Amino acid sequence: IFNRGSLTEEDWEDIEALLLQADVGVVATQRMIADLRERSKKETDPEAVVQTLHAELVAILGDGDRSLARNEGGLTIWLVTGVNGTGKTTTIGKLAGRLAREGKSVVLAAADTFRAAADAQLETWASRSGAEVVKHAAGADPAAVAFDGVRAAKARGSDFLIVDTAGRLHTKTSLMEELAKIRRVVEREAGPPHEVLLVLDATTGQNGIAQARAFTEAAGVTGIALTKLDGTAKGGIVIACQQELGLPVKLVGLGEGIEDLAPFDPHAFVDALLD
Amino acid sequence: TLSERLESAFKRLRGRGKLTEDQVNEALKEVRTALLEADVHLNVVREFISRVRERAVGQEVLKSLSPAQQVVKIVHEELVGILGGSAKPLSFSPKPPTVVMIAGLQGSGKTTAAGKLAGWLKRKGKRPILVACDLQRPAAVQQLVLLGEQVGVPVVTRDGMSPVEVAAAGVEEAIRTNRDVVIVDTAGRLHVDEELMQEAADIKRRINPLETLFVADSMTGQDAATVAAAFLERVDFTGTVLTKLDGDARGGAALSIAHISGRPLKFISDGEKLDAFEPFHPDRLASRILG
Ligand SMILES: Nc1nc2c(ncn2[C@@H]2O[C@H](COP(=O)(O)OP(=O)(O)OP(=O)(O)O)[C@@H](O)[C@H]2O)c(=O)[nH]1
Ligand SMILES: Nc1nc2c(ncn2[C@@H]2O[C@H](COP(=O)(O)OP(=O)(O)OP(=O)(O)O)[C@@H](O)[C@H]2O)c(=O)[nH]1
Ligand SMILES: [Mg+2]
Ligand SMILES: [Mg+2]
Repeated sequence: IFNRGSLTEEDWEDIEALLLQADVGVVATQRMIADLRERSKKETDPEAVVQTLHAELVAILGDGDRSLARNEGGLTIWLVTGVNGTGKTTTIGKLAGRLAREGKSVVLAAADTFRAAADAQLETWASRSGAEVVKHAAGADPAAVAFDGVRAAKARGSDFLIVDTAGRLHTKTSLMEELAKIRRVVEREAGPPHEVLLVLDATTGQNGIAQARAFTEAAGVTGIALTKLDGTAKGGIVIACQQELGLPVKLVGLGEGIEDLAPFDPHAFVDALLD
Repeated sequence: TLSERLESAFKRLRGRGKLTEDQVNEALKEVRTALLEADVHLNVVREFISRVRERAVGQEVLKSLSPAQQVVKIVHEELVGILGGSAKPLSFSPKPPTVVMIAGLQGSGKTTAAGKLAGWLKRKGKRPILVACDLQRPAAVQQLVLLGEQVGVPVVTRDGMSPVEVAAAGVEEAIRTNRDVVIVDTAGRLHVDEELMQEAADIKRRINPLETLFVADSMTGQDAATVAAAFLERVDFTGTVLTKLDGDARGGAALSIAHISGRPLKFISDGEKLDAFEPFHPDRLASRILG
């Protein structure tokens, strides 16, 4: 009579706990579990169910092109945005390092004119890779710095311009308008940025989706850089970012050194998530 | 809001003056969802729910409240009880200076909080001094020096010394210049970075702070529980500072941290300006977490 070997309620709770504790979110988890239970009615092995879930998550994340968009034969412009403290400036430093290793010439625009020592921090990173820095005095208009960055990169025939912006909470209307203006100014001067990165901290909870939505609306985000994945946070919010907003993760930050940057690997990510 | 969800959940459940088990179980399903959406850690949610269940079943419903409101009242009280907070967020040494050490993950807002705390203490008539012990992040020392200038508080910096030595030098300088509170800013570190966690423990052992403030980002998700447990074990903090509350994260991480560490929330930072800093009041955060 007993269906020995089928999944117990406790097995299902364990799978649900895996997803919830990975910051996948309540509603998304409930939907996934319901769908999984439907598909696994005949399944007797919990391991097989987890494998199905693994495949499902990898499918959601997709296998699209994750490389950062470039302008072959011209100036490539990347705009870097996100809330406070997520790792924007550090990620830019790492990108500059990677580009230098490719033999590319890089200009960094220090468009965070607000936070104490923001330009000094970016300059230190620039010196580690030989990138040039364009900066203004503290309190200057960030859009003006971005504008000057474009001018300087064009004048020098540089391969890349990366624009660093101040951390800003998406709830601050004036700051989001400032970001929209930075993007507009760059676009007027050199066309749409080839990549607009949203830097998300892997420890971020459900607020990450609100951030992604707001930044996409303000600046047209094209990809996510997920930082601090060398910690214990799973970064499960990026699943909703992909599923609800179509935003792919393009980069992951794995530490504080110049080499600690890697392309996003959906399989490795889901492996770690379900671990 | 949770209140609205509970009201509609209770429409179908008849009660008569005392909360029934059915009513409570139905309500707790909604509370569980609300807390998980607010980023409270799953295990903390489970423990919290069972605590509320014990208190709620059979409880008298006050004449002035609906059953749903009665449950919300119990939940809110339980949250406030865990979140803690007090009128006196900082203890002071009978023999000055009071040493305060700041620690936490990368980017949580420590350096800014150090500057803000210094400004807050100065406005209270204290003579604080800041010590720049983050020797690893580019321009971290300069950042603290600039913040010190903005609040009018001196900053101790040293070249050619380890963070532990700079911390000790900072306390000596404080004594020498008659400052009564020493605020030691440290580098952001991962709880799984053995070397850096050992360094934090070394700094602490060297300067013997009366207060160690764990600075946590209010938008942190499930990981807050793991991080808090690790920092408690390796560094042992006396209180938490919750930052970036001017965003719209629900802040459930605060409940995880408070529950797991048993340490009170002491201050909140709710803005980028240096005066956006105040002692923690549990009421508002409890409502925010419940949504
Ligand atoms: N462990 C780890 N730390 C990181 C990573 N990326 C950045 N950090 C650290 O996170 C902290 C914040 O980095 P920043 O680059 O200043 O962040 P930001 O987004 O530019 O900050 P604001 O400009 O103030 O908003 C620094 O201590 C970095 O070293 C990462 O991938 N792993
Ligand atoms: N909006 C807002 N921003 C804040 C708040 N507290 C800090 N910040 C910002 O968050 C970012 C990180 O702050 P820091 O003080 O550099 O953080 P940290 O913990 O010292 O960073 P590391 O030393 O790299 O670990 C900066 O952009 C700060 O201005 C706050 O309460 N609200
Ligand atoms: Mg920055
Ligand atoms: Mg700092």
